[in-house]
Amino acid sequence: MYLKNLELVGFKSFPEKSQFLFNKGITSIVGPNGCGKSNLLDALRWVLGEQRTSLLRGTKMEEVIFAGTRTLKPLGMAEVSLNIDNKDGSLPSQYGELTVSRRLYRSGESEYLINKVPCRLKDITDLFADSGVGAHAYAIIQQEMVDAILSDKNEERRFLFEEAA
Amino acid sequence: MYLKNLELVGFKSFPEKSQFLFNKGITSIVGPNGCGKSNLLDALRWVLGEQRTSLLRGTKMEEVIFAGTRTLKPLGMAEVSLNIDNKDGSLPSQYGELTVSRRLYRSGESEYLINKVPCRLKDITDLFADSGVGAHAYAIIQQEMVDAILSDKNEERRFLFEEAA
Amino acid sequence: AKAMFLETINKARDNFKQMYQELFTGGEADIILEDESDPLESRIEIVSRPRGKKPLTITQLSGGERALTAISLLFALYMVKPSPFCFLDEIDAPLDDVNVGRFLKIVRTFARQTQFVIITHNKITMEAADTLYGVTMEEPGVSKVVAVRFKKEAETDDTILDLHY
Amino acid sequence: AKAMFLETINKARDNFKQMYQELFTGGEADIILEDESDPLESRIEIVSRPRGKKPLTITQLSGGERALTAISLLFALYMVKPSPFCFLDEIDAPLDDVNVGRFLKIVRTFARQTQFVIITHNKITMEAADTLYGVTMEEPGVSKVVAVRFKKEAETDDTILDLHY
Ligand SMILES: Nc1ncnc2c1ncn2[C@@H]1O[C@H](COP(=O)(O)OP(=O)(O)OP(=O)(O)O)[C@@H](O)[C@H]1O
Ligand SMILES: Nc1ncnc2c1ncn2[C@@H]1O[C@H](COP(=O)(O)OP(=O)(O)OP(=O)(O)O)[C@@H](O)[C@H]1O
Ligand SMILES: [Mg+2]
Ligand SMILES: [Mg+2]
Repeated sequence: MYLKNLELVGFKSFPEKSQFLFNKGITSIVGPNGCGKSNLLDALRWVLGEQRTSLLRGTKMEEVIFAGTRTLKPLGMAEVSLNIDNKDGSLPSQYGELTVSRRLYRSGESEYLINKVPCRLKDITDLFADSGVGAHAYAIIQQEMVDAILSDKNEERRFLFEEAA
Repeated sequence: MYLKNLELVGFKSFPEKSQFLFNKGITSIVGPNGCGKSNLLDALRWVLGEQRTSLLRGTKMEEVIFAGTRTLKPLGMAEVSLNIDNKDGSLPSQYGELTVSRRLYRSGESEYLINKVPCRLKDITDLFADSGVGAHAYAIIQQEMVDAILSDKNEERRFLFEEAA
Repeated sequence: AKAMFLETINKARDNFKQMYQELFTGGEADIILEDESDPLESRIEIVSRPRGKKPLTITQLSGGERALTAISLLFALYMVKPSPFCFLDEIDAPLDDVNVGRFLKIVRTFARQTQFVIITHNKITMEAADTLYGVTMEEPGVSKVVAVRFKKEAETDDTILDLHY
Repeated sequence: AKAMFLETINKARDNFKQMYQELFTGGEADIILEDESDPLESRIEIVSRPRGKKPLTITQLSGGERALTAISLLFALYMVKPSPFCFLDEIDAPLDDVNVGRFLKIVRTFARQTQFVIITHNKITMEAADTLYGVTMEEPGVSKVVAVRFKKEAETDDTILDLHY
């Protein structure tokens, strides 16, 4: 499989509909401090089913919804969609092209969709569970993980090994 | 007061006698990963009386003594000396020029000296206690401190404020 | 499960030693199960000895050496079970230029089968990317994704600097 | 002691707001005692709101914004009780080029009365220094201090690169 693009609207610092196209090879994301680069990574984690708010730098899941600025009002919903090319069939789905979407409303209601068909969160995490692409795998690496993997506490390290097994 | 130079022998990755001259203004220390830059900072902390091995990246104080390499044998002692110009009298000492030295032997024995006269560790820490230059003050800042100062745990932050009071 | 985990550890160990050699150009590395008879619960110990040195513990290594050790380990696990994509957030920050170069050399080989997305402030990493995206915040608090360069055409550092205002 | 601590907090607060403006060119900052009536035990809360944004908590800020907030606070405390020297170990690592520049501008003003020693891998910081020292490890595991440049004469980036082998 390979990723085609990521679409965000109302997610963290992306109030307006934004697209991020994935290419083959190495893509680098640059920009000033605080401009939203790590937020893109959070969006990817989130649409893959991440439930641990700590990994999204929050305490409540509601915090991923655009909270407004001095001049803009907060929004009522966050939505992220991930388009995937699955022609090699590496994801357990009959579809050659997949769009996984996740929505969260301020009311706390969530919606999950695969190719526009509503589903459960579990259906999304199951889809990625074995491909090494879960919201939990070593496919997403941040600075804190680098320290955690070497720390005296064994859990993070053990968890990564279990993911690779 | 201002610092004149730092002398190390047998301290961490500095088996041979090494000098670091302090200048006015901004001095930058550069070099490849693992070449010994942070070890210089550790040496400064240590000669100012630091007793917390965790701040020296160790568990036992003995770990600051040169442990040898594949080709060199370990040494039996670490010694660091700090030469200070005190002509403005900002340090509570009659001397216009001060040399503070600290030695540690593998046996566990320690020696402390001010201007070559043996003294106690307390005499060294007392000397710096009020000048904002203690081994504890915000005069020495590392990456971990930057996280600690903002963390939910209040202690590091409170400690820094008390140091400034 | 026990046999599978042991097999993962063994494969990871071989990969770790290989990755370590490529990143450290020497030295020794190992993954040790504290309790071989109980792989599913045992502590996993990481050994990292850069060339010529004999550090006693991982905590004594420099910031860059620790980062490079963790990167070797993460790549080792990735080799056991490659993920279709890999998203790295500023993990090159503690590395000197030579080590960034070695890190990117490995990323380039993996990038033939894996989409790499690297968030970075490092000019060398930006240069190595096939595709460069910028994230900007012209309107305070509102992020926008901007394509800066596709497949290494035309763009210069000035374009990147324009993202800062 | 209580009055003294309150006075320190108040001075630090004013300095923090000033430092924050210089580093963030806008936005709001504050130091809040959770329990005003019990300053010696109360939690100290830090408020950091970059221009135009309204982040709910410090954890939502970006890596660079957090580093810059911590630096503003450390400089604020330093201004209450300046130390004769200040030793910084790679605290510029998470900052983008523009923020490194702003950080160095403040360091330069303080450097008239304080000796600053900055360990760094950042080219801009190296350029800004009056004196440049290199630490090398030609013999594995053995550090050597090398003077690279004194008072901004003659040296070029090539000299710095020569420290890497
Ligand atoms: N729910 C939200 N609504 C609006 N803005 C948000 C929300 N959550 C986070 N932000 C903003 O996003 C910004 C952080 O963005 P991000 O972490 O992506 O920066 P970055 O580009 O990674 O920067 P750095 O280079 O410093 O790591 C913060 O300023 C924060 O206020
Ligand atoms: N007691 C000791 N004897 C010998 N070598 C030691 C001792 N303690 C630490 N070292 C070595 O010093 C090295 C670390 O040096 P240091 O932390 O100063 O590097 P650095 O220049 O700060 O690098 P970086 O840029 O990666 O932060 C390690 O390789 C470690 O093995
Ligand atoms: Mg970031
Ligand atoms: Mg270091």
